[in-house]
Amino acid sequence: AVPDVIVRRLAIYLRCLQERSQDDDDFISSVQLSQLAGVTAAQVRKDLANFGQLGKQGVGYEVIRLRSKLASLLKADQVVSVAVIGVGELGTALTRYLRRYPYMELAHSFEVVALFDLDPQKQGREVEGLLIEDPESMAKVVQERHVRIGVITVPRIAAQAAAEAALRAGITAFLNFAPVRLELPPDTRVLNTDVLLELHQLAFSL
Amino acid sequence: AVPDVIVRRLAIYLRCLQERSQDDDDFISSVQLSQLAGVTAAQVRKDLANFGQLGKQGVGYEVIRLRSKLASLLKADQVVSVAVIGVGELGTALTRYLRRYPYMELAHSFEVVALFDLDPQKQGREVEGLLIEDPESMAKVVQERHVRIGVITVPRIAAQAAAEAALRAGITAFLNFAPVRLELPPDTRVLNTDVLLELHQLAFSL
Ligand SMILES: NC(=O)c1ccc[n+]([C@@H]2O[C@H](COP(=O)([O-])OP(=O)(O)OC[C@H]3O[C@@H](n4cnc5c(N)ncnc54)[C@H](O)[C@@H]3O)[C@@H](O)[C@H]2O)c1
Ligand SMILES: NC(=O)c1ccc[n+]([C@@H]2O[C@H](COP(=O)([O-])OP(=O)(O)OC[C@H]3O[C@@H](n4cnc5c(N)ncnc54)[C@H](O)[C@@H]3O)[C@@H](O)[C@H]2O)c1
Repeated sequence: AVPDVIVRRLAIYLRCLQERSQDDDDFISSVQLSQLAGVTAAQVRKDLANFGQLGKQGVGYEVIRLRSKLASLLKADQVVSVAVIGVGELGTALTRYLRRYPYMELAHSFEVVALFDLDPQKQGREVEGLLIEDPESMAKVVQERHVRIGVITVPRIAAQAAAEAALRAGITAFLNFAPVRLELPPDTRVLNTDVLLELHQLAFSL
Repeated sequence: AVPDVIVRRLAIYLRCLQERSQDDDDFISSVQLSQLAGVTAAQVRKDLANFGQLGKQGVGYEVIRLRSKLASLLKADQVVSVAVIGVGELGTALTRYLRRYPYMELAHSFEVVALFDLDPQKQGREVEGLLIEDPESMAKVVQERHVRIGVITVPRIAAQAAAEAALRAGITAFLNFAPVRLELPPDTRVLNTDVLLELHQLAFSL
């Protein structure tokens, strides 16, 4: 358990990081953070060293990563673990986006913790530091990494099978991009998303 | 002007094509269409030959393309021309999707008629048969192809400039995927879309 006095400082660090504008640097040094927080740079480094190797020597801490780490330590944001199933063009774009902007001022922070693709040529490759894995290992991964949402970005003909495999692996909530109605048990949550609906909304206002 | 008797048959062909299930073949022969429409295969071919080279010898007509063509001829659907600006991973996925499923039972049919990218390595390449062009030619293309919606799929730092260039070129409605508020004149329509909001909606129901 982390001592209260440290927890209070962590909360201050998080507040300082949340108050940064999107136009500020992606990295912050312990000196800069200490000035914002009203403590010494040594204290900042000491506090954060409790939680692993968070900073880069000579560079500092990556703001988005540190903020996300602090938020999950403090349970200030709900962190929801997400798996992306189907790492083609859309799946890749979404993964990169979500790894870069996990929560954009929302109550929840979405962390992509797993990537799956049937294509053996893709397995073993990385997207934003995350390995593309064989769907065979989905049940184990879902359990270990507490995956709660599956993002379906496979071709239309593969979507039903992909969702069923994810269901068997323990995922019960889906964000579905494939242009097909998924047939899933009633207690499963499915949100279908379609750029056509947004274009349609825009077109009606023209 | 197309004679009424032909227009009536075109409307019947469109109806037949609209009644096909998504599980049917992507291609239909003039013989198959004639059987559905209650006319001779020769009549089908003669009617459709009025509007260009719509079919492939020995293969038939691509259903999605023919349906879309008939719909725009008959103004049965509003066809809205779209330009995709930024043909990276997300832009490519959206283009392929929209070229394949232009209207999925909506009142409007969205046709991607132009692709733009600043990267000279991408210019000249094709996505689903559509050329990636230099944004320099945007004003001319927008006018010639009646582009009404611009889809912004460039990196965040480039979004404002990309939208302004599109505005100067004559586009006044935008579907924006970049994670930044665009600053545009009040009579411009902007719809911002964010997968995070959809994940958020799903997360609240967990
Ligand atoms: N709803 C929308 O607004 C929208 C927009 C764009 C694309 N799409 C849809 O998103 C999907 C992905 O599009 P894309 O352009 O990225 O396709 P893509 O072909 O580039 O990628 C699909 C990937 O899924 C993998 N795959 C296939 N079956 C799988 C399975 N059972 N399990 C795991 N991985 C599997 C493939 O190996 C491939 O890497 C398509 O269904 C497309 O129609 C929807
Ligand atoms: N809102 C969402 O849900 C969501 C999801 C995924 C990605 N995104 C965003 O979509 C955008 C595209 O993502 P991506 O992964 O495809 O990026 P990408 O880097 O793969 O592609 C961006 C493309 O834009 C081109 N480009 C840059 N400036 C341009 C300009 N001024 N005019 C024309 N083309 C230009 C680049 O050459 C490149 O080809 C990013 O802003 C990303 O954050 C949003």
